[in-house]
Amino acid sequence: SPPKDYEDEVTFF
Amino acid sequence: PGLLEPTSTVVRVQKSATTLGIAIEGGANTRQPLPRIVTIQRGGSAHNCGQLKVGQVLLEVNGLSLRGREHRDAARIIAQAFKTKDRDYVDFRVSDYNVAL
Repeated sequence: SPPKDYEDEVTFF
Repeated sequence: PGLLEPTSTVVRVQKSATTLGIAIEGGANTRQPLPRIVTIQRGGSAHNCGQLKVGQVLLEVNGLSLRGREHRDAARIIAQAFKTKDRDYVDFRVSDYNVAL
């Protein structure tokens, strides 16, 4: 699969 | 020579609040291959620590490398490090430069 758009993946802790 | 060489440091974040208080983006197989801090929430443990900054790249958590780990895997490691009762702190190896050391 092509690289994901990292801006879509944000995790808060 | 050497002035702009990437460096990393270990920052110890005491679990001084109920949340870690950071947000990260990136991970393996993305345009941001190592997780990067995008938010530090006021009142969280990271903010209380005073040594983590937005834009820093996370290289290790408690000595465990985040290299090659996808976002969800890196997030799980960070969440578990904060949750575990084994330690009252989390050690982050961070770099101020957005490169893989």
